[in-house]
Amino acid sequence: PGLLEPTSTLVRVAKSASTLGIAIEGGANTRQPLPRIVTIQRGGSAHNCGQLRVGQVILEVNGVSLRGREHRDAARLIAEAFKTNERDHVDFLVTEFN
Amino acid sequence: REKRLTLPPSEITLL
Repeated sequence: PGLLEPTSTLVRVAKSASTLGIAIEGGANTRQPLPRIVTIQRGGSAHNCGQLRVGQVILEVNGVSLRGREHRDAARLIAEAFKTNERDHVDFLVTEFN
Repeated sequence: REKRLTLPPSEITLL
């Protein structure tokens, strides 16, 4: 373990609003191979949570890796995680390092 | 065949 080792953070977003309220770009076979948060909308669940930041890269959603998933597939996974009634939250594993 | 030097940009999706 060293100072240059990438760090990741688990962020639990409660479904506190009717929308998640993030915009993502990236996915497999693009310049940005893992989805990156480009916008956080005020009043959305992600904004209310207060722990997600623009620029963070999403590594996992509810423990499912986004590596190798194309943009639409990654977006669908996140949308479904927010929509399902099985959980009242979505867990994001994020990193600041691109 | 043309060799692509950079990958294409991604679309952006609002969730």
